[in-house]
Amino acid sequence: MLEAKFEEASLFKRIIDGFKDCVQLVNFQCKEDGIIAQAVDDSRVLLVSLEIGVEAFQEYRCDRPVTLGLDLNSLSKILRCGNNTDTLTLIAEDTPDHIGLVFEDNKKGRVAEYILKLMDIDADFLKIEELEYETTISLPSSEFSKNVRDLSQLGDSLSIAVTKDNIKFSTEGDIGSGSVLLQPFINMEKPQESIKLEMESPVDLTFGAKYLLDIVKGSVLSETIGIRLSSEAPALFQFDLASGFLQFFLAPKFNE
Amino acid sequence: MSKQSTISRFFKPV
Repeated sequence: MLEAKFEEASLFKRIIDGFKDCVQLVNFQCKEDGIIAQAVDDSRVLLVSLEIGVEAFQEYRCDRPVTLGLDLNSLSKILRCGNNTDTLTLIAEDTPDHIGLVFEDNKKGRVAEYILKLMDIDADFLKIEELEYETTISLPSSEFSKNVRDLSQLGDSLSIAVTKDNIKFSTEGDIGSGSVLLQPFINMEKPQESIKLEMESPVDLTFGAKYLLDIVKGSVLSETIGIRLSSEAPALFQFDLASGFLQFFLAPKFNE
Repeated sequence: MSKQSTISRFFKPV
């Protein structure tokens, strides 16, 4: 039996909104210590990895491991029915063919119950190795989103180049080119607005802009984004939750 | 000309 209660439905809504546009069918694995999910987009370029720790929930109980195969389009329809400040409880039996979603507004005594049929999703679970990265940066997710959205108007590919002094986003396209240069700084009063840079060796990687446009949707989850880059591995873009994270692993483009 | 790599090249099924 799974009973997982969010204090506010808005958290689960934001989690799903953060990645529903790049993957549709996702197995959510519920265990004693929380919920994890993983999915690769249809083009096999972007891997989404989600972890929701027990502490993200107001109440959490999972007697035995259970996998919930969810169609995120369908799930989103139901999530839109709940109000942001409602509590949301996910309920499933040990071998479920459906999941229950209960929205409760305790002030009004309003209870809304929905049932969502589960899907049998045949998807590999990938082993995500602890990769070695040459560069780790962290910046406000709003700054990252703006750069990606601005530059992707000009080109299909977007480069991220990091040296010890700065981070450069750039693109080139048919109508012209553009770049944004950022320098690290620490904002003591508002640490979330800081730009941090740790670098072992410079990197210059190119990514498909359309995948970065998917990744920036995770900005609804966190004021900051962590980015780890390596010339030998997919880049990691991470949004931290109060307990858990939403990660995107994006395979780069290589020069032939 | 650049070529898009895929996730499968880096991560294998459990």
